Amino acid sequence: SRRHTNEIANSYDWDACLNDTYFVAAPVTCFKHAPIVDIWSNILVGMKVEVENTDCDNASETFPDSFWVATVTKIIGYKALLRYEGFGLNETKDFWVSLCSNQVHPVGWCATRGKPLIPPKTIEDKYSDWKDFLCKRLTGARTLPSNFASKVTDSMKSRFQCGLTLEVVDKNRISQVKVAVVHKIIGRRLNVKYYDMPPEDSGFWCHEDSPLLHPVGWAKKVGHHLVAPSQYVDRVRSGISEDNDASEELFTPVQIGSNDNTLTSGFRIGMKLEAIDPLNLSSICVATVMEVLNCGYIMIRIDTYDADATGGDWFCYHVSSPYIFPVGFCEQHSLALVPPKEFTLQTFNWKNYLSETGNVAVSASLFNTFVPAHGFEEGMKMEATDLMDPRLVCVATVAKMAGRLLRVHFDGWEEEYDQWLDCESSDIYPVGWCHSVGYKLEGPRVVPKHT
Amino acid sequence: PMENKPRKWEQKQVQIKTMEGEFSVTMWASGASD
Repeated sequence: SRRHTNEIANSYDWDACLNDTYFVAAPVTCFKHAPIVDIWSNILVGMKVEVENTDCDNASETFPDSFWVATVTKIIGYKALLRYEGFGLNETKDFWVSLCSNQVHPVGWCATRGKPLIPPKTIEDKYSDWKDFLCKRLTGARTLPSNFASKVTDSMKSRFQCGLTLEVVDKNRISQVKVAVVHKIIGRRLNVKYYDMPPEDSGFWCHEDSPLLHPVGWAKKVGHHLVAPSQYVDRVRSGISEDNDASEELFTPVQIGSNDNTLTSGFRIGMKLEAIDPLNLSSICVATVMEVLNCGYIMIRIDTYDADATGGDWFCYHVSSPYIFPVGFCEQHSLALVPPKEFTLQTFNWKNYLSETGNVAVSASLFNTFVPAHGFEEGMKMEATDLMDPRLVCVATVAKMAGRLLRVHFDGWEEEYDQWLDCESSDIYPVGWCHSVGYKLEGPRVVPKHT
Repeated sequence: PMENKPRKWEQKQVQIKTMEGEFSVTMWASGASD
C-alpha cells in the first residue's frame, strides 16, 4: 500500500473516478490562486519523478523506505498517474499520486539523501543491468526542478497569521462588518472568530482573498456599518494601530478599495441593476442601489424580498465585482432573472418596470464586463466551497457558464443548491486541492434508498 | 497570462544511486530559476 500523509477522516477520495474515461477535471491552470499554478505549465506527461516503491519486500533495516523512478502518464487536477520505469506498456501497477505533495520528488532526490533506487519486485529480474537501463531511460528526459518541494511549501503559505485582527462581513447580518481575529489557517483559508462570538462557536471560514475580508480601519474609511468594541472604534478613529492589526499590505485591491471615488460617480441611490443574491447564490435578481460608499463600494438590496426596515438585507459590492450586472444581463445570456417581489417571470419586463416605477438603470458602461480566457468548460469537475456553509469544501461540477460566471453544481444535490461563482473566485479549487493542503473534502451526497 | 509564460528548461546533471553504484545523467529540469 502507498503511504498517504495527512489523511483526514471521512474526506472524499477522487481516486475511484480518475480512471473513468468520461471524467474531466478543470486543469490547475484555470485556478489563479491555486498552489504552484505559476509553475504548473512546466509539469508534463512524460516527466520522470522519484516516488516510493511499494512493490518490494518488507522494509530492510538499512533502507526502511524504498524508492524508484516513475513516469507521469496522465494528469488530472493535482493528481498524476504514474508508471514505474521498467513496466513498459504494462499498466497493471499504475497508481495515482498527488503532485502537490511530498509523495513525488525530482529525479536525483534519493541520491542526495543516500537512498539507493530499488526496482519493483514484479520486474526485478527483467533487466540484468539496472544502471544501464536507468541511464538510457533518464538521459535527456524531463524532471521536476530541484527546488520543487520548497515551491510547493511556499505556494501554500498564507499571507496572514493566527491572532491577526481584521474586519469581516457578519455572517448573521450581511449589511455590517464585525471585528474578528484569525483563529486557524488551512490551505490559505482562514477560520475567523468575531470578537463577540461565544467560545463554542466554530467561527467563519473564507479564503484569504475573499471580498468579505477587510483590513483594520476599512469600514471607517469607506463608510460601512461596523460592529466593534468601543475601544476599537476609538483607536481606529484616532489612527492608532496595534501589532496584531491586519494592515492593507495583506489584502487584495478589492478587499481594500480604491482611492478613486470617480468609480462610483455614475451610481445613484435608487438605480436598478441585476445582482447575485448574496444569500441565495443560485439566483440572479433585480436589485437596487441603496447607498454609495467611498473607495468604489456600493450597498445594494435584492428586490425579491420584503424590505428590511433596518437595512439588514443590504450588501456591499465593489463596483468592479463580477457579481453585479447591467440591466439585461440575464436576457443576454438566456438566464432566468428573479423579478421583484410583486412580479412573476411572466409579468416582469425591465422596460415597463423602469418606466412605471420611474427608476433608472445603472449605465452598462459602469460594470466589469471583461471575460478572461478562463479555460473552464461545462462538465469539468472541481472542489468548491459551499458558501452557505463555507466550512465545507465539496465535490462539484461546472454546470453552465455565462460570461465570466460559472454555475457550480454540488454533485448529488438539487439544482437549488447551485452557486454562481466568478471564474477567478478563490472559492473554487482543482481536483486534489483538499488532499494537498490537508482540508476535508465533502463527497457527493448519497441519497439512501427507500425501503 | 500564465499560458504565455516562457518555459525555462535547463539542462542539469542529476546524480542517481542504485544498489550497483552511483552515476550521473543529463536531464532537463523546468522552472528551477523562476
